[in-house]
Amino acid sequence: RSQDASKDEL
Amino acid sequence: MNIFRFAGDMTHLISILVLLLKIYATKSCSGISRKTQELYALVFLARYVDIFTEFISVYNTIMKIVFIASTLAIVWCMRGHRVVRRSYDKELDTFRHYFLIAASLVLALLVHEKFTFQEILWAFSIYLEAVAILPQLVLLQRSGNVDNLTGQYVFFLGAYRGLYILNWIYRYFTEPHFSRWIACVSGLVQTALYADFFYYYFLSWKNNAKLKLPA
Repeated sequence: RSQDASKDEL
Repeated sequence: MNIFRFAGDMTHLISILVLLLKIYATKSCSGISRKTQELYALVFLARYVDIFTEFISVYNTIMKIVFIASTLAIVWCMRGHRVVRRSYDKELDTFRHYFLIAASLVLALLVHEKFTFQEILWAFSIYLEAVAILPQLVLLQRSGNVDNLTGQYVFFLGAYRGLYILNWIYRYFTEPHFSRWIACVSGLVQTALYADFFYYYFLSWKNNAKLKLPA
């Protein structure tokens, strides 16, 4: 689930 | 989460709190660009569309809600509050911010990580945030001397993305396959736009003088 990792910032 | 990113988020939160304090304490929004506030509301709405579908952490969700709610509240206040809206510098806040929205949208359609609705909205929010401060900086130049809270608001807002750049550098060296070049390049542009403000802000602090941007 790289998608989550790439959007873990505000 | 690393110290740079946490410091960046806290600095961003402080900038919003300072702005809320200024509007609440002085019951005035003079010197504040409503257009910049509207652009930031758009940035958060576009970037946090996944707030209900992608749960990252409690912290992440709470901060997203705080950013969206506070910015919408400020826009509402500057448009609808009987007393506050009278102090809005309507004739000074004339930056054609619709061009910024259009340009960011076009760029997001051309440059993105994946051609999906959510990714394009995310890229749009990144590009728009980079330029969202322009109406505010133009208003500061036009409105002569800047009150302390407004100056502090812009300072913290500019500093937060600078801390995020340190966060991206840190993650680049500590996490394999970490790549966020869209946000990083855009963040560099965003922080660079504050360069002259930071310079005059530093001078006003060093000389203990009123912050004044040259016209």
